[in-house]
Amino acid sequence: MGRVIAITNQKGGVGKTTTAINLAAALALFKKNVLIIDCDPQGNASSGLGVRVNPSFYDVLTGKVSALEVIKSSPIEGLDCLCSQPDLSGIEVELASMPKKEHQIKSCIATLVPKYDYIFLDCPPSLGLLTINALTAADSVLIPIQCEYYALEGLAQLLKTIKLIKQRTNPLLKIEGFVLTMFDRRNSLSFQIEKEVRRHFENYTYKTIIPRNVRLSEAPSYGIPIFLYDEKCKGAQSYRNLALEFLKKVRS
Amino acid sequence: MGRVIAITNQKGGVGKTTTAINLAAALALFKKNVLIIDCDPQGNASSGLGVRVNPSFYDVLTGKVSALEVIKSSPIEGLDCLCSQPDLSGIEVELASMPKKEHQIKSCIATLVPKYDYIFLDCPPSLGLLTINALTAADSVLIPIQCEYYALEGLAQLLKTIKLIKQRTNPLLKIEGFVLTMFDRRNSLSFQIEKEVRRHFENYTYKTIIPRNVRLSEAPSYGIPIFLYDEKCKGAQSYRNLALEFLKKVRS
Ligand SMILES: Nc1ncnc2c1ncn2[C@@H]1O[C@H](COP(=O)(O)OP(=O)(O)OP(=O)(O)O)[C@@H](O)[C@H]1O
Ligand SMILES: Nc1ncnc2c1ncn2[C@@H]1O[C@H](COP(=O)(O)OP(=O)(O)OP(=O)(O)O)[C@@H](O)[C@H]1O
Ligand SMILES: [Mg+2]
Ligand SMILES: [Mg+2]
Repeated sequence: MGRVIAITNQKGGVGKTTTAINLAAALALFKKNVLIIDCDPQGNASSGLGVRVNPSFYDVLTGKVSALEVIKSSPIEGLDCLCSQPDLSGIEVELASMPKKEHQIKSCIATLVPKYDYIFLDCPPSLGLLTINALTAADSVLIPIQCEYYALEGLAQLLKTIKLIKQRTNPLLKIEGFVLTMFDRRNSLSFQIEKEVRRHFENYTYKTIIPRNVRLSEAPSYGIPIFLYDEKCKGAQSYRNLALEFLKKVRS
Repeated sequence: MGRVIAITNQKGGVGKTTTAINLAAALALFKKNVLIIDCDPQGNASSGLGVRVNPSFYDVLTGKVSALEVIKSSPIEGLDCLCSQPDLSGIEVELASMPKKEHQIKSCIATLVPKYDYIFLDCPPSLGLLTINALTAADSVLIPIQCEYYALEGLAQLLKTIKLIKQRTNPLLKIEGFVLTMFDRRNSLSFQIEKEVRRHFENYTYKTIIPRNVRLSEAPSYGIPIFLYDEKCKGAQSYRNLALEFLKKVRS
């Protein structure tokens, strides 16, 4: 049975989409069957994989089409994508009027779960109904933390929201882990943030740290994961290491 | 009469808060009377100015307190802040049930407008009801654009939203300008993005470019704008130049 993992943090620009694409791609290269679902109306995960089609996730959530029908393969074998278009920004109003408004993603993707080893939900930078739906559908939550001051501020609110979800709609929700991103060795702030995060969340923070690496921000303009753009760069190595650590943790 | 300017872009982490704080601080140093209103539940503009108090903006929008009562001064003379706490994340549900749900910010800040030269609204990374409210209350919109691939993707959606606001709730809304942020001279992507933005929005894009400068990301951890942290660094110079260009443009 596939494991559903929401990648979320309401702070913007912390590396949610970059982690979703490159961790999923690394797992596919390790012969896992992986699916990314783009839950963000910006559609960055979709364009970062070069997949932008109609119908898309909005049509699945509004019941026009089944999830199975809109899945597309990505440039990496073993990695599929259920993409999003800007029309997804209208879904929160529609969800709000549904009887089980937090459960729509969970019920729409139920048929997909047995077909994949891992399903990643890339969330928008907010704690609105789309993210609540993703957290309700997920088995666990992966939280990217940018090594910057503002990125620490929102954590308390995020953990509070996860606790609420556990109490209300998804009692089995666990924390998969915290991943430090955009670490810059020239900047003492990065070391301070790392120390702070490891102090508070020692057992949950991956040892692998993702460095700031311009190649990671160039790859999306070609619609491919880092492994097809520059597989020897530090960005590719760090996401490969993260995938290995992720697999080890999931097994134990 | 004060000019109300919304700083918005639904892409996360592009420099909205950093621009709000440092442009406003630079204008205050040029002897303007400036107010920042933190419209983001993350409260980054509030903590970036070292101002976190109760009651806050949520209490103003729900009618418990008047805006005038919760304004605090910042570390810079001439710059005030109306701060936010995480409770603001609950406002969108409350706004949705109000009769003029898009106009709540506009009506709550009406008494403030004559008291300031400029009022900046720092928006969250979404196009939800808080941002819609800010765009309805604003005379103009300032749009930070990070020099990265994903940051270009969301522009079409943002401009569409601005057009809708003009048609429905705020016919006088104008575009104040586009500001290129986190420009990195070592990265060819930055030059490509600049070229692209100037090609599409020539007359609206500020000549001043904000470089990537680590001092800008360190200042918030001390709760002060860049001018009190390191006034000679490139970050401070670029925001001072932006303020001069901003004043010139507003006058003409
Ligand atoms: N380790 C890294 N090194 C350099 N650039 C990075 C790195 N990770 C991400 N980026 C770039 O930083 C920007 C923000 O990353 P990304 O879009 O993945 O964050 P996000 O959290 O998904 O943003 P949003 O909140 O808008 O969804 C992007 O332009 C991306 O290409
Ligand atoms: N020119 C710059 N150089 C270096 N770092 C910067 C610069 N501008 C902003 N930053 C840092 O980048 C991060 C994102 O900036 P900021 O929080 O201002 O963006 P935002 O658009 O307000 O984010 P959000 O979408 O979460 O509201 C912050 O940690 C900030 O300190
Ligand atoms: Mg993203
Ligand atoms: Mg911000």
